[in-house]
Amino acid sequence: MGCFCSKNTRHTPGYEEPTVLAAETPFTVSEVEALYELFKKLSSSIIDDGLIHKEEFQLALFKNRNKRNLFADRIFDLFDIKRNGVIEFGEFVRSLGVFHPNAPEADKIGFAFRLYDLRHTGYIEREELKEMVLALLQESDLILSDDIVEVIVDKTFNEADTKGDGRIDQEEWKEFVSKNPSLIKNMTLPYLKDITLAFPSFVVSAEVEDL
Amino acid sequence: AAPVTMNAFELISTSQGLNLSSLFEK
Repeated sequence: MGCFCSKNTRHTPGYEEPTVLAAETPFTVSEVEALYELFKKLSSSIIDDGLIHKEEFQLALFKNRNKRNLFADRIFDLFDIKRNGVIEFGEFVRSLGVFHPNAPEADKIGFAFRLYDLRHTGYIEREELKEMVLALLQESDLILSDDIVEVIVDKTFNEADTKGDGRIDQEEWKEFVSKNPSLIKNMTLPYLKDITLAFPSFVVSAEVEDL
Repeated sequence: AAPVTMNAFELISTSQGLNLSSLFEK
């Protein structure tokens, strides 16, 4: 039997109960509630509709709503699980769960793989790796000759593509990360352990207020 | 010659676009 919750709380479309999200992620209920405070802030920074739009995501990352960045686009696309162009609260929490210090390493490795599999082929291809290196250089205002870029890409690709078929599959990626654990360092956000301190939740008092 | 010895994925992982800690800045 389903449960129809008619509590008169001011929740946005896409809101999911913290108990449900806590059960599916490494977060506790109070951490999910604190994430809701962060989500509300991010999702109302430009358009106050309770959904994170790409411009709002860019604004939060770069303090600039118009700054396009290949990697931020990839992160946004992976967070946007329903692929409807916005990040809902449930998507936000589930995706951030991968970045929790207690999330399984396999989830982090898998997320990074999907991030770098730009064309969703199930492989990281040499051209994709080169495209990402060029994007990084452009973002950092670093100028390297095309020859040097080719050497960097070739060297890494040869180390990772152990089967030598010109593409990196998930198994090769897992092996490559195990040899180079620093590659998934950015898949862990220590902040998430202190999220209740950074964004204290006022959910209980808000619900009392609504009664 | 330093960049040549660099791991391409390591280079990429330094992108600001992958640094989600900015989301938590007040």
